[in-house]
Amino acid sequence: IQSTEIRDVTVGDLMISSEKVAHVQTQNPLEHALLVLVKTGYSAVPVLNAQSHFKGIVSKTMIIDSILGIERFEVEKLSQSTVQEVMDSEVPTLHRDDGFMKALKLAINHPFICVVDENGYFDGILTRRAILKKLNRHLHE
Amino acid sequence: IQSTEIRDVTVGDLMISSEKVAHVQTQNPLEHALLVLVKTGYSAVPVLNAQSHFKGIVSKTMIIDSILGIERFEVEKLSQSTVQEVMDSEVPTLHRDDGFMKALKLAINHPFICVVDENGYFDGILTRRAILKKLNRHLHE
Ligand SMILES: Nc1ncnc2c1ncn2[C@@H]1O[C@@H]2COP(=O)(O)O[C@H]3[C@@H](O)[C@H](n4cnc5c(N)ncnc54)O[C@@H]3COP(=O)(O)O[C@H]2[C@H]1O
Ligand SMILES: Nc1ncnc2c1ncn2[C@@H]1O[C@@H]2COP(=O)(O)O[C@H]3[C@@H](O)[C@H](n4cnc5c(N)ncnc54)O[C@@H]3COP(=O)(O)O[C@H]2[C@H]1O
Repeated sequence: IQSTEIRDVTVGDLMISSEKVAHVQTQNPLEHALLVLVKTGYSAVPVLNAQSHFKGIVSKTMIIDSILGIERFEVEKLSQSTVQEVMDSEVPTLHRDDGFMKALKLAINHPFICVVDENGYFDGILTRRAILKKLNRHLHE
Repeated sequence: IQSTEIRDVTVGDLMISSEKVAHVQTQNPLEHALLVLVKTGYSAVPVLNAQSHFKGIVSKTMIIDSILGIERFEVEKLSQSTVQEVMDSEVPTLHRDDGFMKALKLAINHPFICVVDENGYFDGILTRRAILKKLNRHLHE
């Protein structure tokens, strides 16, 4: 097995570019975000601001947690709150020139990692699936 | 890199055993299943029958999809429908003696794979995280 080969692979080689990534915006009401998540079937998606800067990720769990009251689901909150109020903004990011090993280490604890450019613009995502596919091919060589 | 080493690893070496896995039962109302998913924070969990046989998996998306009407979330359906009516029963499974390469291949398309014994009893789950951790260690040797 050529261990050098896999170290030459970059995030840019494996990522899904931004135009193919479902995302929502910071100012969107939770109702819109939940519908995007339910329609796409994804557990979580990236959050951008109006200028396409990467701001964080939002998941179904974050939204449902925020409307789950003591007695019932407070469905009216879906139209009253925005993505910015429930999203997680403290998530690691990668640059497309970063190496495979750095990405693999992050993927241990993150189903996907957002890729941003030097100005903080959203560039795409790197998924566990892409990493596992690469490793599976690598181990069969 | 010793490629033989990783091929000697079995599902049993990496899996999370059943007593540490959150799960629900086929006859549970959707409301109970959604609360388990929200409380644990997991996107999906295994479904067992009353005899602890593995029956499938249920996800937040499956539950929310089933209560999402044209105009609103039909929250009353959460107490009227059961897990069995919305779960996915056609999922691949593994045996604890199966090899790492077979598990890696399945993990490309599945965030976790349920492990069952020869009688169909639920034995545990193998997660993408466990596989990635192993591969990360393997590539650093
Ligand atoms: N529509 C679909 N068709 C086929 N397979 C599907 C699918 N939706 C989900 N999956 C499968 O389920 C895995 C977990 O999806 P999840 O939505 O929890 O977690 C996803 C989701 O939160 C996010 N993601 C993936 N692709 C995305 C996209 N195009 N736009 C936005 N977010 C995406 O990255 C996470 C990891 O994705 P990954 O591909 O590694 O792993 C995916 C993939 O193997
Ligand atoms: N409470 C928590 N603490 C720390 N990290 C957490 C966490 N909950 C989720 N994560 C992280 O998020 C990943 C995706 O979780 P998800 O719930 O979508 O998807 C999970 C979930 O559906 C299921 N799962 C994992 N552990 C489970 C358990 N003990 N019981 C039931 N289901 C479990 O297997 C999928 C893949 O799990 P994996 O560990 O590879 O990957 C997990 C893990 O890296």
